[in-house]
Amino acid sequence: DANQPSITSFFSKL
Amino acid sequence: MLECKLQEPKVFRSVVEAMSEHIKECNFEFTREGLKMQALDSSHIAFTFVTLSATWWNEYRCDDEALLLGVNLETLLKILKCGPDNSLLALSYENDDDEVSELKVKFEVDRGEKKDVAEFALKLTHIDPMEEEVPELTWTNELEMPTQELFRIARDISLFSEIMVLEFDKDKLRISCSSKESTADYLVHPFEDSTNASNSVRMNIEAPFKVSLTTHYVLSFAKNKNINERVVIKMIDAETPLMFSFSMKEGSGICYYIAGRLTD
Repeated sequence: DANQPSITSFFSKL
Repeated sequence: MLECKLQEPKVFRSVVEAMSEHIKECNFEFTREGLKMQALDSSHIAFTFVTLSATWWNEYRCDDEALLLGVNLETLLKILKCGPDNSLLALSYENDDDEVSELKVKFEVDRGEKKDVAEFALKLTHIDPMEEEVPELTWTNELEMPTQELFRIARDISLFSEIMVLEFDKDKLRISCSSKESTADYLVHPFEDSTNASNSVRMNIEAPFKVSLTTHYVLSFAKNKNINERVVIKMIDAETPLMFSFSMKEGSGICYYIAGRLTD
């Protein structure tokens, strides 16, 4: 599902 | 040495059941402060974080500073389903046993002067510790509603669409979906039920925003009715993950982090 981003990508950005 | 006891095995079973919705196995991290479990689902979409503080248990003892036990949740759940609701659940682990690494699970039912006992041993597995950490977030928006109500809406929407759109406004929440064949729209308003506070809906939305979520994740979060009949959703904006939280006594609880969909 290309439109559902992984939560880990957010955690690494924040 | 580790030993913890609980007089309500049903609650611990509900926690493990909720985790096993997304996760096959995870590390149980026992410290002197209690048990923490954190894991990602296989698609790395939802992050589950569970805290069961030392005081949440009826008895809790962990001699180690940190004890990391890799647990297969499906097997643990099978064991927990064997425990009668009126039993005392005991988890124990002896770390001086080099040959077999296993978590012992025991259920005891009082029979007058004697006790009926059922014992299980769960073989532990090595799981690399997670490197990701939950960042500190300053939540600016919050909604609290009955878990059953969120479950009902998510279940209904799951019949029509894999995606649900949540529009948070200062005085209402609109949950909707659309497919080629149909659309569905739910409006939820804040209200106080003076006779039964658990029915109340409270929202504190500073800045309205809209976010799309994958329906089946929301539906699985909302299955936590046994953990707490109230769910708290904490948010910042559409670009930051949302947190669905189900609290328990003694600062314990289960929460999930999920990011909004990019475009639909």
